[in-house]
Formats: sequence, structure tokens, C-alpha cells
Amino acid sequence: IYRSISGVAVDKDQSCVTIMNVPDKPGIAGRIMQALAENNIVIDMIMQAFHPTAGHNNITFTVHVSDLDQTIKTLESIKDDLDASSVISDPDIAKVSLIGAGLAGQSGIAATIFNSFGAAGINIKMIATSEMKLTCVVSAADADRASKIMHSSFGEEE
Amino acid sequence: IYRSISGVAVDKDQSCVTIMNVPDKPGIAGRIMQALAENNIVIDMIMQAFHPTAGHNNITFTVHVSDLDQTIKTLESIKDDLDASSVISDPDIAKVSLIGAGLAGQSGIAATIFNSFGAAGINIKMIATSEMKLTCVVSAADADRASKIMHSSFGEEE
Ligand SMILES: C[C@@H](O)[C@H](N)C(=O)O
Ligand SMILES: C[C@@H](O)[C@H](N)C(=O)O
Repeated sequence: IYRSISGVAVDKDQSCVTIMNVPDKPGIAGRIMQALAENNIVIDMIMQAFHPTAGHNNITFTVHVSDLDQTIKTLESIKDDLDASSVISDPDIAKVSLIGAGLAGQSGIAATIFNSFGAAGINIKMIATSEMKLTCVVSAADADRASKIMHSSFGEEE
Repeated sequence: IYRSISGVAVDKDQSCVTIMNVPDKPGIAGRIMQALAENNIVIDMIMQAFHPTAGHNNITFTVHVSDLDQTIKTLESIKDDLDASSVISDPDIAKVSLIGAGLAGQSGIAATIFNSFGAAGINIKMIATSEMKLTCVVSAADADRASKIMHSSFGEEE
């Protein structure tokens, strides 16, 4: 099952910015993304998950740390127009990703990784997956330990 | 810029389940994932974004519609142990994804898609991205229109 893992990637140069409580209606994400594109901000990840309050949602972006201030400024400048509540950022993040063709649908692999992080006292700040990748966002201080755990869970050479 | 788009994928067979307000401390995601793995549930996407209340977070899963009931049952069975507040599901989803090698970092592409959905009155329920993929979760009724919009935005043949 684990033969299909091809590696571990670590990215310590990202920051996270979230625009909170935007109206959950058509066109809002477009206006936000357009403002970021017009300010030439390169977006690494976009994440909008389930929001408990009907009618509202949060959109989280990861951007290169050099774009953090511009991203906050851009989102702050449109916040009131959009009727959003706030813009919150977290510069203390690192992305640690397991990469492999066979990851899709493997609940056991994610359980192994998340449990190992838990046993090591590493808190998972964000999670994102795709067919080829399992990404955990942890605090920058935990990046190296998290990466070692990912390597050793799959018999990988460092 | 758009030459690197290779296609549009539509998945109408998924459902969304979120476990709300779990403690945001090491080991929690592992216990949740382990319960799902032990129940042989194939997870399509895992998403944990930024949570405004310090100390809490929500984890959203997309699973095949045939696994929806078992997923809800599994998460309900561990909810109290974990001190989570609730398990919420939404069976009315479809994933519409733009796929292409050149997507990474292209804010303009995401802005085009999100604005086109907005203009068509299509609400975006969830968003997930990776280097190769931009995924929008919309209601099942909007899937075909959303897919047509993605195709036509990039000069694709249907
Ligand atoms: C929140 C935002 O994504 C909104 N639902 C939209 O479609 O634009
Ligand atoms: C919420 C959950 O992901 C928790 N932060 C953990 O690390 O397990």
C-alpha cells in the first residue's frame, strides 16, 4: 500500500490569511479573487470549507510570506464593501506534504500520519488533500519534526 | 497562460460531512481519521481551514454518497468522546474541477472562474486547490452549468 509514496515536501515560506464571514452568495469569491489578482498576488492554496452559519463563509489563502502584507491590505480594502467581518492572518505556518500516486482514498495513511503527529505533540493547523497529496499545515517550529515523521512512517530515506 | 489547462472534471457522486468544533490540539485529527479508516470509509477530500475560535476547529470530509450514512454514524459515535459539538452533512454537492499543469499560482484563472460562476448565479459551497487543480463544490443542480462555464472560460471543447 505504501509503495506508491514518492516523497515529502516542506514549504516554510508561506503565510495564511483568512477573510471571515463573507456573504455566502454568488459572485463574492470572484470579487475577492479579482482584487488579489489585480494586486499581482500569487496564491498558493485557496480553501473554503463548510461554515456553520447559513449565509456566511470564510475563505483562507496561503501566500508567500513576501506577499503577506499586500494580501492583508488588499483584503482589508474590500472587507467593508463585501460586508465581511474581519481579516485574520497567521504568519507562523509551514506546509508539510506527503506526495504519492496511491494516496487517493487511503484513509489509513492519513490516520497514520495524524496519529503520529498527535503522539509527538504536533498540532495540525490546517489540512488539505488531493489525489496525489496530503498536506498538513503546522507551526513553523514543528516543520522539521513533522517532516521526519512523514518520512519515517513510510520507510523513506531522509 | 491558458494553454496549460487540460480539462474539466465533474463528480456528482460525493457528499460532504463536517465534524464541528473539535478541540484544536494534537491527536484529535488522528482519532477521527482512525475511526473512519477502521470503518473502511474511502475519503475523497479532507479539509480543515482556519477557525476563528482559538482552541477549536472543524474538519470537513467528502465521501462517496454510498458512504454518507456510515460516515455520519462513525463521526456521531466519537463526537462526545472528542467533545465536538455536532456532525453536519450536505448530500447536495457536486465537485467541478479545472485541471492543468499551469494552474499553480494563477490568481487570474481563479478570478475568471469565480466571477463567471457569480454572473451565472452559481453559489460556491467549498473551494480546494492544488498545483494541478482548482476544485469548486457547488450544489448538484448547478454542476452542469458550472462545468460548461469552466469549459468555455478556457476555450475548451465541450
Ligand atoms: C463565499 C463565496 O464563495 C460565495 N459562496 C460565492 O459563491 O462566491
Ligand atoms: C483539529 C485537529 O486537526 C487538531 N489540531 C490535531 O492536530 O489533531
